[in-house]
Parts: sequence; structure tokens; C-alpha cells
Amino acid sequence: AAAEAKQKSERATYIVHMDKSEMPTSFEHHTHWYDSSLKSVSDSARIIYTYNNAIHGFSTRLSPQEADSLAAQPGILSVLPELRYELH
Amino acid sequence: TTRTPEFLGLGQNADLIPESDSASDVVIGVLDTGAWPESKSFDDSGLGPVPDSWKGACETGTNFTSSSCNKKLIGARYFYNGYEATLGPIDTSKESKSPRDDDGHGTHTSTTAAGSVVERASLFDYAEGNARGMATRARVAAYKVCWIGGCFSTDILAAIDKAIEDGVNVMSMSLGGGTSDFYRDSVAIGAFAAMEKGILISCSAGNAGPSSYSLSNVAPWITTVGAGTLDRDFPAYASIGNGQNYSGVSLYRGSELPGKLLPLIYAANASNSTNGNLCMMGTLTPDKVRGKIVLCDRGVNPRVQKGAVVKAAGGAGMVLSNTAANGEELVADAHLLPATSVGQNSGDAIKKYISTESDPTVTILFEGTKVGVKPSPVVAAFSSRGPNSITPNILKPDLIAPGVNILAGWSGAVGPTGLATDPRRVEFNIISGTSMSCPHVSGLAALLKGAHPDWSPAAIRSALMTTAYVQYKDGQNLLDIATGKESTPFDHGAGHVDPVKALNPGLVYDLTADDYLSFLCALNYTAQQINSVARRKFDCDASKKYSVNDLNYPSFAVNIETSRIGSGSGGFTVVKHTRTLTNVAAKGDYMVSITTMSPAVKISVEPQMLSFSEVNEKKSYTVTFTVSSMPSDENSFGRLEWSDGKHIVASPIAISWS
Repeated sequence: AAAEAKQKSERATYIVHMDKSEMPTSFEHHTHWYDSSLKSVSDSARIIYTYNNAIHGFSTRLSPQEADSLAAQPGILSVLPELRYELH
Repeated sequence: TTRTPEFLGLGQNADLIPESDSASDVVIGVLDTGAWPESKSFDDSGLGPVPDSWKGACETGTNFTSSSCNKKLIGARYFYNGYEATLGPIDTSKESKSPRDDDGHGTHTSTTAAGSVVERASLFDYAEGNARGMATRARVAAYKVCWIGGCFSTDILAAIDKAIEDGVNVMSMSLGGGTSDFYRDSVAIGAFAAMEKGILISCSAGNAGPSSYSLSNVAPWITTVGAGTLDRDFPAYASIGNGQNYSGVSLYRGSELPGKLLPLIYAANASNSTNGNLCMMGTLTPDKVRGKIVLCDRGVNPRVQKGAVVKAAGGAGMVLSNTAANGEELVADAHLLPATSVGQNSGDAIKKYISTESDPTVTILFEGTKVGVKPSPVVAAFSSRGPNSITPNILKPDLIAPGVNILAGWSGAVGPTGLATDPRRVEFNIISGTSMSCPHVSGLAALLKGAHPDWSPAAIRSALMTTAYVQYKDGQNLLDIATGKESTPFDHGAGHVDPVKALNPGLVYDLTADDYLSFLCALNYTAQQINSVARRKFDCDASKKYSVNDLNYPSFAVNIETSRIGSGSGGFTVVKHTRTLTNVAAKGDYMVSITTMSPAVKISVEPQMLSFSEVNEKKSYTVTFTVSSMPSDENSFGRLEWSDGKHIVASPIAISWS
């Protein structure tokens, strides 16, 4: 529990870009594939947003290790840390 | 806004601007701090039903119901999941968990773009007039992505995602982050998808000027907007004890100063802090400032906060002095106490007076609103500048538009200074930034979209750029307030927007999504990086030679790496750019003309004449730049114009040696 709590506290938000053309045929819908990819690196991480038009992918909170692990999964184009923008 | 419609020629040329159904079918999505739906600028009188193509929604939440929307504000959504994931739950005692704008910025930008006409609008009687957005018949959809803690890329991307689905035609984003490659930049990536759907994306260039390489939002599929001044000012003179008057500006309205000179003190002499000159919170010694007018230096903390600090310490008024960072640029504020902002030269003179006079005194004379100020526009000092640090061969900003002392709608939740201690509430506020110039262009793009529904985003941007002006009516070149000298394409891009001319540009430089993909190939993006931006596999053709220079952009930037020429004085580089023009007018024979400012650059165009006989006909030409070696950090500028005698299709040229 302590390890999991530590991992959660280290988590940052990432935007995960997926290559939809690489989706295994076993998935009926891309959201299931996204979910499965995320579950493969973290039991507790949840999808914040699923993006359908602006990108193919989703956002989530991950530890740096989880982010690295996810980036190495098939069908993942990039795992980019969230950026903060400001009004001009 | 007041004054900008007249300044842009929209008031005098109302009959040229389409008020047809197609104009009211245009939807501008504004990603910002939300909207204050009770603003009179969102009055929907005279507007027909919401366009059939609209698939958006009016989301409910704190103090915001589905009836908050109408036929002007047709959509309102809010995106907070990314914000809460990082910063924890939104404190609803401080901000509305809904599309409601508690900040004012989003109401200001959205009403600038497409606000309805409101008669006799003003801020404390300053800038009074009929306020209107640039596209009065266009519809607004507000996407709240910015909160007290900032604007998070996950939320921005979610809003872009939804805005595309909802069916906006123009997307206005007055925000930015640091500069990063396009495949890492959520705004650039989201904008690419929007562009592919025919949506024009207008973004602010940033307020990091006058430093070079200070631009945000430089992707070539984004229209990047810098800021210029209007011909309007709000003079408030600092009249000092030796009889000298120094020009300043102010939007102060309230209790007047006594009709006599008051003691004047420099903040640095009224503080124990090393940065006491800046009037930061808690740095002024009340015993030293009580009853006096305090001179504070601009910088670090917000200008209006300096006034609040002086007031809290018992000061009677404030003179706010620019430093070298701002030069002579004067930005007016609705201060909480009698105050005026003066340029660096005046500030230095007043400081000298303070240091040499045993009992320095001053008063402030408020003169209200003055119009017809010349020269105008001038490039705002704060407006971010090129060169483009990501792709130096794409000239940015694209153009400038009004962004200084702009009056537009405001939130009822906050005072005009935005300070928590400001109890005043106003329907309109006057603020400055490239945030304000961006929605001007968004609204003008909506006007063009209404007039030419079949034009692509690139064609609309081209029309706005190639008709922009770089000279005042007397023939003198536009000035940069940061230097007092002529501005350059790195400051003003193609120039200042001229919407009336943009309606009929003659020729346009069009672009498709595939052109941008070739551009990414030219940047040597990997397949993965291209896929991240374009959401699909795209294989660059190994046998094809891609060149950034061939992106059909309405401007020219040539970046010469001096190390590649060699250190010898006789070296030169030949760079070719190819462009294709599309005819959007009647037939015409266009001749080219070129102006250059440096003998180090020779420019030739082939062919020198292009004849168009029908609409949508395309003709290509090649520009050859023969560039001599120069020391690094040198720049040279020019202009290429095609004209058939009726239209002038102009492109800026920027040559830089790095």
C-alpha cells in the first residue's frame, strides 16, 4: 500500500498518442484498446480524456516508470507530459 | 469593441460586409476562460435560428444553465478533468465549475470576435462608443479551458476535440505555452486536425516582446497574430512641481486628487526591500508614502497590483514608470487610486527631478479619451517577435491587429483590474495583449468565411496577409514602439490587417493538409512524429526532395547559416522558393515587383507576369534569393508584390543570417 501510495504521489499527467492503424483486430472499439494498453502498465491509472478528433489517444496520470513502459508498448506513438499554457 | 471597427474600416464600409445568412452560419469557437452570458454583447436580437450544422451543447454547471445560451452564444462547454487531476478539485467558492467566466478574459476575447452591437458602451466613460465584435452576425461557442491555476494541455486538447465535433468554423485561442516541436505541442497538434476539417485557427503570438525569438503558436497551419495600437489614447499627465508636464495614460475614475501639488516619492526610497522600486506586496513603508504620490517602476508584478500596494500603504496616487523593457509603450489601466503610466524617458526625468529636488511634488491631470492619435498603428512593445525559433524558414507572426487598450465585454464576477480587492463591477473593460489582437483576426476570418464559404483556412489567412498594410497613409513605414524606429516583418509579419481589402484579395496562396504533411517531411520528421501530428500514417517519399521553402506560404523567410557559407567574404548562397497563386477574382494580368533593403540580397522572380483567365486557375512562380555572406544575427527585409492594377497581393520577405 505504501509503495502504491508513493507511486501515485509521483504521478504526472501524460497525453498518449496511439496509432489507430495498429489496433489489434481482437478489439471491437478503440477505447477498449486504449484501456487495455493502459491496464498493461498500471492497475490503478484511469483515463482522464479519450480523444477522437484532435488526436487518437487519451490522457492519464502515470509514474515516470509507467510512462516509459507504456511508450514501449506496440501501437503507442508517444507519451507526452502535460504542458501548462497561459493566457496572453 | 469600440473604435476598432472604425479603425479597421468596417464602420465606413458596412455595405461591403456581408450580412447574409452565410455570415450568421459561421461559428467561432473561443477556447478561453468561458463566457459571461449576461453580457449585452451576447444579445441575440435579430439573429436567426442556430445553424443546422451546429452539433454543440450548452453545458450546465455552477450558475450556468442551458438557458444561459441563446442564438448568439450558441455553445458553452467546460473542461476541467486535466486541471483537477493535477491540482485537485476546483474550489467552487473561488471559480465556477461551469462555462461561466469568472475572470473576464474569455468574455473579452469572445465579444471582440463576434459580439453583438451595444450602444454607448464604455469603461467609466472612457472609450465610449458603439461596441461590436468583428463579425456581429457570427455565433459564439465558448470552451472554458483556463482556470485560476492555468490552462492544461489535456483540457485544451479535449476542447479542440469537442469543438471539431461540434462544427465550429473558426477557432480562437488567446493562449500559449513554451516553444516546442509541433509533435509535442498539443495546440499545434489539435490545430492540425481542425485545419483538416476546414477550421481556421487563430492564435495569439504571445506577449514576450520585444525580444527576438519570443513567439508562441508558430505552426504554419495556425494564423499567428501580433498586436498593434489603435489611434486612441487615454492621456493623464504627471505635472511636477517645476512646471514640467509628462505624458502618461490612465483609465482611473474615482475620487479626485486635491487640486494642488502633492509630495512625490520614489518607491525605492520608501522601502527597505532591495526591489522596493517595483511596489511589490508588502514592500512599501506606510510612514514614508502616506498622503504622497509614489513613483513605481513597471515590471515583475501586475501593474494594477502596484496601485493597490500604494493605496494599501496610504499613498494618495501613483506614477508608474516604464523601464527599458517597455520603452515608451503606454498601457492604460483602471487603477484603484489616481495613477498614470509614463514612458521610460518621462519616468527617468521624473526620477531625476525627485533626486535633485528637496521637496518634490506632483499632481495627475486626467484628460479622458483622445482619438485620432498618429502614428497608428504602431507595433506594441509586448508583442512577441520573430524569427521563428522552431522553423526559421516560416515567417511569423503572420500579421498584427489591434491589441492595445481594447474595450470589450467583461465578467460580472470581477472588477476591471482583476484584483480580488477591486469591488467595482463593469460591463466592459479595457485591456491589452496579443490575446486581444487574436480574436480581432478570428472575427475577421469569420467575416471572410461568411463572404466566401468555399475558401479554405489557408485561403482566408492568405487574403488577410496579402492585403495587410505596412505603411501609413502618408507613405511612411509602420513603426515599432519598442524602438521608435520602423518595424520589420519579424515584428509585424505581413503587416496590419485590412479586412475590407481582404474581402477581395485577387489571388490567394492556398494550402491543403497534404501540403503540410510534405512540410513535415521537409523537417525530417519521423513516421511516428508525423503520425502523432496527422493521426495517420504518411510515408515521406524517399525519392522526392522535400523543401520547407516550397510550402505555399504567403510570406518568405530565408535563414542563412553563416557557418555553411564559410567565413570568406566572397561566399553567397542561392535559395529558391516556389509558390502557387490561385485566382479568386475576375481575369487579370499580374506583374511582380520586388523591394529589398540590402545589397547583400538579390531577388529574382520567374516568370515576372502571371495571367489568369478564370476563377480558381492556378499559376506557379519561383523566387531566387542570392544571398551574400553577412555576420550572424544580421537581418534584411523586403517585399514581393503581384499586381494587376486593381489588386496588390503582397508578401513580406525576411532574410536572416544565423
